[in-house]
Amino acid sequence: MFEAKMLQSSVLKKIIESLKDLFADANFDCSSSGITLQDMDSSHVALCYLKLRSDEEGFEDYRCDRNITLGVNLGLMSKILKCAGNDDVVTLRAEDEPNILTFIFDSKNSERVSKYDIKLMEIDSELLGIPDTDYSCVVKMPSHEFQRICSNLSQLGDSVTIDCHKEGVDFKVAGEQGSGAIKLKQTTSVDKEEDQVTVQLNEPVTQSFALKFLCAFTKATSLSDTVNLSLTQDTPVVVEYPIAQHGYLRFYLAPKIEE
Amino acid sequence: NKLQASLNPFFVHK
Repeated sequence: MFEAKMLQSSVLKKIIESLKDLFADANFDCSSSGITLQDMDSSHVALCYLKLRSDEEGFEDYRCDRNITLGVNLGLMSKILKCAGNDDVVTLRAEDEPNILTFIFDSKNSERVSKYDIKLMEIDSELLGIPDTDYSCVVKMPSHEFQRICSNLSQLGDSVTIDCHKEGVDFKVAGEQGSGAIKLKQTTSVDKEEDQVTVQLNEPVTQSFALKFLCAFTKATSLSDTVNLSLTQDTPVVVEYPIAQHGYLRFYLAPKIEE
Repeated sequence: NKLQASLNPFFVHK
């Protein structure tokens, strides 16, 4: 038996909304330690990795008697989650050898309980091991700022060059019709931690990435006030959105390289 | 011009 009671259905809604356009079907791997989801996009350029820990406060109850994999169409899951109120408590339930995943939405005042079942899918996805890496540079910044930068620069070109150096981080685009550059300096004077821009730098990095994917990742902006960008030269960037009281959602994006 | 790399070479297949 698997049963996970999440206090805020809005968190699950936001997660699925941020994934469903790049990742059509995905396996939720459930174990006693929590729920993970790993999926590559169809072009093998982007990968998402979700971790929701069972011992975090976001789960009111969590039970997983044996490891199970729940193969779900994320478009369908998004439709089901739209049936939940944002303040509803959502319970996910499945048997040990499941064909069906059940969603139960309890309204805050417990006056309305709704239940939906969806058929599970057999999804043949290759599980990848993501090596532990010490990144040359980790940028922490407000998530809405990163979203704005990606959105602004995508109007002029297809790829952004991210340049991390000791003063801060530069985002540059050069397209056929024009170019743009946004410089972010490290902030030390800002009161709120979530408004700060910090750059942990071991080595400077200059690397280009496709804006199409970065813009897609920023659909996760509402999950977190901050986003962490981890970069090393000639390796995939990690775009991490911490999820309070649950874990995190990470996106990996392969770099653009010189021809 | 830059080419889009694939993720495959960066990760280990389990």
